[in-house]
Amino acid sequence: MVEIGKTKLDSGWIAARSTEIEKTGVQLTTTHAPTLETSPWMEAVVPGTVLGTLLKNKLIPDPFYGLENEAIIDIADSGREYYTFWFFTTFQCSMSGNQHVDLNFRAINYSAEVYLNGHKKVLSKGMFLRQSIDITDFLQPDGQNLLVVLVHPPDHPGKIPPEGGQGGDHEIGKDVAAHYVEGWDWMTPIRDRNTGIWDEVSVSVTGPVKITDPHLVASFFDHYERVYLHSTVELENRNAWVAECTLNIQVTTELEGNVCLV
Amino acid sequence: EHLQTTHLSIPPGAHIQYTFPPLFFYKPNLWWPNGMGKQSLYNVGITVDVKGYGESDSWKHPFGFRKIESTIDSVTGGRLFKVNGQPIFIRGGNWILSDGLLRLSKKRYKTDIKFHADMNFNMIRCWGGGLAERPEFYHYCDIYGLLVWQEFWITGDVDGRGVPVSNPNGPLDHDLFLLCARDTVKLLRNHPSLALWVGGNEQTPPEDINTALKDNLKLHPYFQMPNQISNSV
Repeated sequence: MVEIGKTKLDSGWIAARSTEIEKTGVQLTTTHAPTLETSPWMEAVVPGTVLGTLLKNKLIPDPFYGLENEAIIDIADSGREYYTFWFFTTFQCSMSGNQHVDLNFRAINYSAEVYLNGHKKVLSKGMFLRQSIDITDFLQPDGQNLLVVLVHPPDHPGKIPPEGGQGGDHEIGKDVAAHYVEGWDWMTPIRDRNTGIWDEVSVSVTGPVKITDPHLVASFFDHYERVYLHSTVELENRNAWVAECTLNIQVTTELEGNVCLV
Repeated sequence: EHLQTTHLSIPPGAHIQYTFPPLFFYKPNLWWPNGMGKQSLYNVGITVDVKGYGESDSWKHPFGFRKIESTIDSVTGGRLFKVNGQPIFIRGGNWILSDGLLRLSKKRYKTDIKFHADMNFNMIRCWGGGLAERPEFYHYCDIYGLLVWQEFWITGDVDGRGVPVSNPNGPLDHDLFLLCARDTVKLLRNHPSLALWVGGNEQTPPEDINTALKDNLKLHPYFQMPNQISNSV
């Protein structure tokens, strides 16, 4: 039985521009898995953005120095496909019996299609949204899994007027995404509008019942002498039968050093 | 008294919400902003064991006991803050984000946020044109006592007050905006440093979004009836 818990997928990713790849996501995660040696695949930065990956491979100058940002083609001129990228990785995960596995994205900008071992899942749009996919039934028996994500830029990346200005032509405001990426009085435009898997990717293993989004609230009385901690959890039973559960909540405080008071 | 066990049966395929009976604390160490006291944190751990299987899932999060209130002062029109009943003079800075290519790292967050604490700040305002900041950002604000004013993704310049005037009704997909907002609230709501959610920068969000945000972010009536809570205990 695999230990329950979360494993981050933050290394071993490779990437390629979508316009340079003919294969589909199903082929890339079954019969034609890419490798770093296969051109045009390159080492990728995940979590990170497309520009972060291009910078790591020295395919663009560093936009933070001098006027180098001017040397990077803006998405308004290149088109969205130019900054639409595949991100590929493999991970080891096999589970037994009554376990369930989720693939978790803490934030992707702006929309994406996920392929795992030939299975496709289209994610919701939105730069600030966690998304989890129950991949229990998609895992390979030998535990070696192939994952590829096709990440699309915001739908309305906008165009930067010659005079610049706060938020460029404001088109980015039509999407649920950060506005600063079109440039501001203190900031030049970000050429890929921060497209990418910009936050944590993880795989989490649980038993039949999963805990989601606990909420902790304190209430105070008698001048903060009498205090109550209220805890609400969401629980999901992914079994096909009733789950008899024991729920525990424990509050400890770390004294100096690593002595714990329970 | 800080360990509680409950037994529960969950039907097959069900997704339920469960609230533990309140845990009582006598004079716990309170969490205070930078410059007002210690940032005492407790470790809250929740586990679920399933009969015939064992431990099925677990979750833990640092938690600070603190009460943050803020009201608009009728005389000055400014917003007055109180923490644990004590008025606090806000000394804060604007925050856009760590890095324009979103190379976000714990090390960078720790350095930047400790720097704000060393500058004797007690609040950081996350501007609406930037990010809903990440749990790692809030973790270090919890540790160094920086209160956080977190704006949603509306800015005056882009939403209806800029030149040219554009997007007077905000983003095209209001449901998507609220889906992202609700998920962001669930991601960040347990951090003691989170002091205030703000609709946007220099602009009120479109009416439907603003109403939904206010409604979603109200404190549940359950927590406002002291006698009910004490009786239930």
